[in-house]
Amino acid sequence: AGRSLVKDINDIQNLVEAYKQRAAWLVVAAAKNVNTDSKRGKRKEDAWNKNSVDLVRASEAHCHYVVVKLFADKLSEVLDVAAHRILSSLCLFYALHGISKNTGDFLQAGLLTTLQVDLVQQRVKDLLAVIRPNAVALVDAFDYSDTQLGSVLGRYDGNVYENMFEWAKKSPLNKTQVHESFHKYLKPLQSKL
Amino acid sequence: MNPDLSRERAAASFNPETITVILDGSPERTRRRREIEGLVLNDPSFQHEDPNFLSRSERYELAIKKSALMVQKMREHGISDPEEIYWFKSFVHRGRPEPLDLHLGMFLPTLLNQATPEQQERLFMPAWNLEIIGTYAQTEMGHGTHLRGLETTATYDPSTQEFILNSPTVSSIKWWPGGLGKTSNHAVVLAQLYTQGECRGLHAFIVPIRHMGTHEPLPGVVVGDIGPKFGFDETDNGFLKFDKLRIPRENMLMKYAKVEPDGTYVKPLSDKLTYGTMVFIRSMIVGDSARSLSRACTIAIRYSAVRHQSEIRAGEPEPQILDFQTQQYKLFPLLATAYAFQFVGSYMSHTYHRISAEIQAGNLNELPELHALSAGLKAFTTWAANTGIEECRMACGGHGYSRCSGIPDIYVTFTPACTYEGENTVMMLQTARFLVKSYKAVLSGKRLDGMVSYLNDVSQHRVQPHPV
Repeated sequence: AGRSLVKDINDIQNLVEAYKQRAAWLVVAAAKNVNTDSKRGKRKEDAWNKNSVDLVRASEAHCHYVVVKLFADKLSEVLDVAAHRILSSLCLFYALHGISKNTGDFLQAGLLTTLQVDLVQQRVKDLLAVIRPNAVALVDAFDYSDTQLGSVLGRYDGNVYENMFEWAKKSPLNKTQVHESFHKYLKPLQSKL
Repeated sequence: MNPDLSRERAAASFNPETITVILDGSPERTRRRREIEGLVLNDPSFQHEDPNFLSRSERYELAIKKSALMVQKMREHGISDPEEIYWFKSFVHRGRPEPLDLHLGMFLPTLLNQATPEQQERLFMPAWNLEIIGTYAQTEMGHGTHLRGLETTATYDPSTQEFILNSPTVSSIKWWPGGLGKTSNHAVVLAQLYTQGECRGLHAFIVPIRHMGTHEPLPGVVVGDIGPKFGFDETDNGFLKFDKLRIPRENMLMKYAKVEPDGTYVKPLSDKLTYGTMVFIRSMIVGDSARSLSRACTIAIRYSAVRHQSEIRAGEPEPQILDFQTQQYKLFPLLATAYAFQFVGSYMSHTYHRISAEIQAGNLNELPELHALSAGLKAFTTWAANTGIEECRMACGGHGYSRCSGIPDIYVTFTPACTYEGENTVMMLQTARFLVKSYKAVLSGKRLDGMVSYLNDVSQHRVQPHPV
């Protein structure tokens, strides 16, 4: 529990390596479990089924590694300094947040120490404050027009409340002041009670 | 402009346009995407009423009207590049599915990838001109991701050189394909091939299901709509039952596997080639995950900057809800995920096209990894996007529940991706099979390439599980 592969939790390449080792560790563990059951005389298919939860976990870790790696690789193509800075923070945040949600794997595999897990959790909170001033610009960069987005809440101009009211007025239930169901059902009921 | 949003934009440390170009891949692509969006937005014929207030039948009819117009306009504007078709389609239908999705996204690519030159000559132009409107009928009522369990049969009769398509049980009725119910007159049907008395496994056939003039179902075909779903109101997902329908031998897609006139079966180079279209779609779904999640994040983050609620410091005005750390902790991981998936989406699209070109040239070396990666990443990204979209809805408080937020629409449109083109857990197990196989290969001394190359280190004992 005292050793760790990650030297610097702010170094994205260190984190990519940690994700890689976690994936390898889970793949090896799942494969060994299947193999052990097979050796104990279980049919191959039954050994596979009996360890399928581990196998899915290994696949998820593999995919998680691929995603973190591709995000980190992309950073090397970003030449604009300001864009690089914010995307690097976002990438670091993605990787650290993923670790904080899967601490068990990283601890079990001996890739992080418990002290480092504390540091990761603190760093995730620090990065929230780094991303906060750029959050709106980061979603603006996705470049969805209002027509494409189809959302009153997400309008580019932010004039949400007045447009919500306009939208509600279009509801077919507002076509008449008194809905016909009142005359058909409620009024007869009222006269009977 | 809302003053909060103005302030947010003024305070940003970078120019969003720079990142837009990074996401698109180049300034030229950003320019062209916007140009195509302009063609749609400035065309009065694409203006329409809010579908939220329409019935399902009205939504289907509106979608068909727009799809017909869309095809006509794309021809007028000379749009034929697949990516530009995708953009145009997505601007016309605003991210919703449409009745021609399967025709454009699966039927045409299947013809291009699995038909012989003669079949392409015969079928492609009629399909391009929508005389043939096709869909992709694979899933059955009782059988989904496990393809070997499909029951529909195609039995070859050498005396007439025809295949006899049959649905032997209720559970074998084809169920779910988009556009099958009312729109299509043809389908690529996946069926168990029987020839010379033997089952040769699943193969693809081009099957006419409706008369091309009257659009009436053909004799031996029972076809219709499966009814309302969780979302997808614009699409006529359908059922299809065959009662010993005969189709000519030439309608089996024979680029890889073949049935000779006398019934002799010629095996394909790899069984996986039959599922090429599905791999294509799985690769593309990764990008869909990014787009759906990024749309939900855009809505939730902008709204969180506009909405003021409660208080952080007593007595001060209500702060923007985006200033609450808990709100940031809900949304920023999703924002980072949306960015990560955008890059993974482009990687998958690029990788699919690169490996497909190699497959066309006869090199199948990377096919297993493409299969495994597209399956795993499809599952990984759709799971994350699916739960992420729902978190975005809840981050918008009560208003997120209104259809005017746009998030319910994104959610119900995206959710099926967790099950279509392969149920996610099954997809993960397919990836696991590849990973375990790769691990065993390393143990037997083989060197691995690609994304699993890290397993090479396992044999050097650099990676070993150890007891805690």
